[in-house]
Amino acid sequence: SVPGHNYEVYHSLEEIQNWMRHLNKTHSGLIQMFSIGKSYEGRSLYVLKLGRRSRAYKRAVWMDCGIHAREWISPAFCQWFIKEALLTHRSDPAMRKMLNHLYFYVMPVFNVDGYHFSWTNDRFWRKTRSRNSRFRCRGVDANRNWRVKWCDEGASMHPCEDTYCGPFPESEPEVKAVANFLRKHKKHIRAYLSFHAYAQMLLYPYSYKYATIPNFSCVESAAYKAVNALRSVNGVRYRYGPASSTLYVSSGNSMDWAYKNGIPYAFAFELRDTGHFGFLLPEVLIKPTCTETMLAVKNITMHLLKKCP
Amino acid sequence: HLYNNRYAGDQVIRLIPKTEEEAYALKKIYHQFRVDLWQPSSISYISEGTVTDVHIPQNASQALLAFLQQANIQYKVLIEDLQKALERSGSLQTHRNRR
Repeated sequence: SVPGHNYEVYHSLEEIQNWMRHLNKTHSGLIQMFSIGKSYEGRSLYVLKLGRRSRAYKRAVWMDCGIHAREWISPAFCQWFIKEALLTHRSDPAMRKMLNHLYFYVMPVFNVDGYHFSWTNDRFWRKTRSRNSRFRCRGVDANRNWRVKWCDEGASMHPCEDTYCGPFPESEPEVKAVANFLRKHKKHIRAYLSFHAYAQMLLYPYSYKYATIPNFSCVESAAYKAVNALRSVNGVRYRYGPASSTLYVSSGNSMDWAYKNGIPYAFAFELRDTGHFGFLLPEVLIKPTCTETMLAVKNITMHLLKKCP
Repeated sequence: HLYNNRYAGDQVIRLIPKTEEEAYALKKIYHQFRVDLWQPSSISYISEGTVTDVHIPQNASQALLAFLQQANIQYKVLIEDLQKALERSGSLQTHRNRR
């Protein structure tokens, strides 16, 4: 879809942003690029709106990648998703339906400062790069900074910890920008999908407590079908379930916030692998990982379109 | 070398504490050595049976592994040399672009 852009290698922030600009120019019928704000270090926070333009009311799905800087397979998947959508929307009836009936807001790199830092300085950096003059350590965990049981269990008040929740909710400009966007558009955003690594899981709320969500039935069946579809591609098993019991309890995360704020279907993917390579998933595994995840995402989307209220 | 070879000799090991006492000991030593926890995301999550993947720097690995052996805490080395694994994980194109 973009000459010279290789979807089977990891790309720097600059390369990803150039790719986005190129798509914005060359696929204007299906793609619109816009900025929702600036990061702590002043970088633009770009989102791609993907879907067939229509004057009729259309619902939307939000997808973000790269909340945690070192999870490089996550932005790689967001790029893959866009590529597949552009390549197959004419030939694949499911993709055609998805783009006809929905918009996808795709944020390929949420934590732009952290991602850039992981490319240039510390490959295993996780947090944002914000500074607090009172402390020597930098960064906030962008997935503990949301206003949903903020800084409770599973988050840390200590600035040097990797799960530091921040000085207050939405202290991070990146979190604030996305939260503002989702608040503004929540009436038509039907699903929230966030991509992380690594654990091979498909999670849904709640993360901050052990409890069953009111629309458990539809969410659980969507997750069940999605992991089965994913497994059908390469035989890779993903666990699925509420984040609190499937992974661990964590407060202040984006998935719970999206759900609490009225987006009825919220999921978080933990992509490959389970520890053999960890954050260093080799580039040769980008294609199989993204191919199977693509099927899971399509499955969830179609299930929500057809089967869920 | 990528990242100025800073990860040379670093390892990633996996431990699964078999008891709460082991979990407590691990939490203490992780704090002491300021390890980079790959999973779970926080030391506070570690308890009996928790799969923990830990990135230990080269200058701490000897002392940390000696402690684990002394405490009879079993571990498995996931990544023997993080720098080598890093160099292998990217393609020639990626490395060329980075340089």
